[in-house]
Amino acid sequence: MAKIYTLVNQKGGVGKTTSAINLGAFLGHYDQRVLIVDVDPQANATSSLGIDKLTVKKGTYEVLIGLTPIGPSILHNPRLKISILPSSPALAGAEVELMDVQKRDFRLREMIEPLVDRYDYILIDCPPSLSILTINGLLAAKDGVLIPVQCEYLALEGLGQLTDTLQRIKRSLYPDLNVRGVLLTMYDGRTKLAMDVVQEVHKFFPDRVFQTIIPRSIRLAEAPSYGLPITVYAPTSSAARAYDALAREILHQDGKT
Amino acid sequence: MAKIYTLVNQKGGVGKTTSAINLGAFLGHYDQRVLIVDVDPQANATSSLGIDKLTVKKGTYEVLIGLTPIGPSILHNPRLKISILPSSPALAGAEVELMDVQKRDFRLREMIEPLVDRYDYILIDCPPSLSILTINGLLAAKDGVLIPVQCEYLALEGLGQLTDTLQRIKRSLYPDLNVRGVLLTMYDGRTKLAMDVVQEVHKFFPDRVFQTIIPRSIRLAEAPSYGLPITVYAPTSSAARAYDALAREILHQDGKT
Ligand SMILES: Nc1ncnc2c1ncn2[C@@H]1O[C@H](COP(=O)(O)OP(=O)(O)OP(=O)(O)O)[C@@H](O)[C@H]1O
Ligand SMILES: Nc1ncnc2c1ncn2[C@@H]1O[C@H](COP(=O)(O)OP(=O)(O)OP(=O)(O)O)[C@@H](O)[C@H]1O
Ligand SMILES: [Mg+2]
Ligand SMILES: [Mg+2]
Repeated sequence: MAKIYTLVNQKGGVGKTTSAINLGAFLGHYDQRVLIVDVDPQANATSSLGIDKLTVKKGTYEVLIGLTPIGPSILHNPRLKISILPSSPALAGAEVELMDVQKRDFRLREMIEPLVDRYDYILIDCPPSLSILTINGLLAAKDGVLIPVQCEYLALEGLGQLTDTLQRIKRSLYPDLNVRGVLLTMYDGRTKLAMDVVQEVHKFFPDRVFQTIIPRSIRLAEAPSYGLPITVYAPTSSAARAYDALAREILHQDGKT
Repeated sequence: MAKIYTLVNQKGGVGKTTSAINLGAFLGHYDQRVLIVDVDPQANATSSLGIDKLTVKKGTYEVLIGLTPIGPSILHNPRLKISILPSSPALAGAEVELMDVQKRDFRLREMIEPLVDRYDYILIDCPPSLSILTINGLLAAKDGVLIPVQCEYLALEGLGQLTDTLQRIKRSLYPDLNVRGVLLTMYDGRTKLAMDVVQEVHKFFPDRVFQTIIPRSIRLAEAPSYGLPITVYAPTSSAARAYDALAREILHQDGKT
């Protein structure tokens, strides 16, 4: 039975996609069967694995609006030990097209449910907004949400709104919605700001912050331009060691090791 | 007659807010009357000027839905030589409330029009999405859009979708929509990736890229936590010099110096 985690934060550029890809790659490295679901019309998770989003004809958009089943739309990469339901710019149209559909907020959950026995981990990457696509991602988060938080002030500021939204969804649509963990990213030890943010986030989410902190590392920004996760692009870098530690921390907490 | 520029890019975390605030502050430094309009429910521009978004009762949301006129909602900061129409989390509700309003996409343009003689520059900060709020921002961009592009691969990838959207809006809603300039941000000279991105962006937007490039500088990430623009927080930093040069480049091109 797959663990399904959704990466969410309406603040832009905090490391949602980077964490989905590289955590996913290390879970694959530890022989877990991993599926990434790209729910962002920017399709950054898709291109981070070297797939040209403009060639995607059967992806998240086609699955969500019911044009094609999910199974045959999934792309497998045996070398990277990771599978992905790719996205494309067409997904931007889903917001409008799903507007009048019955139970539109549960579409993604319904599409993914038949896959839970084929994978050990399903990671859902969301866009930087609290739109219909992100709500679909939240309602599909069977085992909780992962909240990447960049160690900078503006990212900290946005946490109140994020938790308000999560509470609202918990009350109205999905009582089991919970925070699986908060991941501190782009930590730059040279500045006091990062240390202050770390302390604030621990106060805000007591007992929910992963011990592993992801450092700022240019390798993570370079890897997507080669279409490779950090496991392949720079396996001995500080960034790789951090996502490796995060994967082990999650596997241990999930009782898989 | 104010120049009205809208900062837009659906890719998150590329420096839209940081550029609105710090370009605005330097335009103010050169005795221009400057208004920032915060159209993001995250209200990052509002908090970057030291305003608590949770105390904002008359801001962009109340103005857009017609609860209060724009004039009395603007906050002035004589020391920073900058004014702002602040945002608040309530603005997230405008998407739904404007859904059935006549000419909903032109609301912001209509609200701002009476102010053009009171200011020399009006800078509109948008959220990282292509939603009703961002469309309002685009239709209000009387003198064009400013597109901040982070010097990293994933930000580069998103430019195609952004220009597609701009073309669509130009064809259907606003024929005069144009790109005033593309601003390269978070440039890190230590990596070849940044130089590659710079070249690609010049190819993508020939003759539209500002000569000034904004370097990656931790001072820019620290300044918002003090509620100060870089002009006050770190006036001699490389970041301040860059936004100063940008302000002069824009003033010169606009025939103001
Ligand atoms: N730890 C890190 N160190 C340095 N750069 C990073 C790190 N994590 C992510 N990046 C880079 O920062 C940028 C933003 O990261 P990413 O795109 O993963 O964030 P996101 O939250 O998914 O953004 P969006 O809100 O647009 O979906 C990317 O260019 C990425 O390569
Ligand atoms: N040149 C720079 N060097 C270093 N840090 C920067 C720079 N410009 C912006 N930052 C920091 O990077 C983060 C993202 O910048 P900012 O919030 O301005 O981007 P944005 O495009 O407005 O984000 P969003 O898409 O969420 O609205 C912020 O923490 C900001 O302080
Ligand atoms: Mg992303
Ligand atoms: Mg912003």
